Amino acid sequence: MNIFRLTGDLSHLAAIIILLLKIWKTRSCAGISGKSQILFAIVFTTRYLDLLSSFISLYNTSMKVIYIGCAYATVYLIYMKFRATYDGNHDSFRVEFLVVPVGGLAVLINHDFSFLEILWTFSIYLESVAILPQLFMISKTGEAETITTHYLFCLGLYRALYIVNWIWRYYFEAFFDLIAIVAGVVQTILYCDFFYLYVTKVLKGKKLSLPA
Amino acid sequence: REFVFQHDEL
Repeated sequence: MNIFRLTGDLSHLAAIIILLLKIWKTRSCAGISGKSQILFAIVFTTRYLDLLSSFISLYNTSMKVIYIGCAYATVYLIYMKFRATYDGNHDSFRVEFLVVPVGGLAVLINHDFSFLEILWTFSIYLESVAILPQLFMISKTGEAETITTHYLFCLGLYRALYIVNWIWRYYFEAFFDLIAIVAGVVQTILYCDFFYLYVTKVLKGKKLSLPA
Repeated sequence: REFVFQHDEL
């Protein structure tokens, strides 16, 4: 464990908590893509099946349980409890265009052709594109609540910090996992234009609104 | 048997 990975995990946890609290406190999921949240729940489920079979550390296990719990709680709030506030018309990204190619790629390119390893690879590839429905929804509505932009910033920052963690592990532990690195770089690149808007607008106190 | 990855990252 290194400071970059720990900060990354805490940034990821912050993002998950921010979103859950935003929906719970405002009793509304306006502007939130339910599809992205379903994809994240799938990412955590397929990646953390090893919860049942292997124990790495208390930190590792507890974080996995928290991530899975929060992900399903968020999906529940969006599609059940506050479904009246769910903006289905703008959450129209065709996720099958993500899940099918990612599933195929996971079967073709992986470290080991075993059930758990292919699911892990699927989860890594899926996570790199899981935010697309959310970014697509913001581009359609042309704006995002400030709290949502903080959620997205923490979420994007987490994988950017993981890239630094992988650089660190390469030099100090001679460890690298090319599948995670390539997917992580793609994932972080997808946030770049959002990062630009976040820094130039939200941090200056303006509302995030895209040129319509 | 080939060493299978023990993924220690979240």
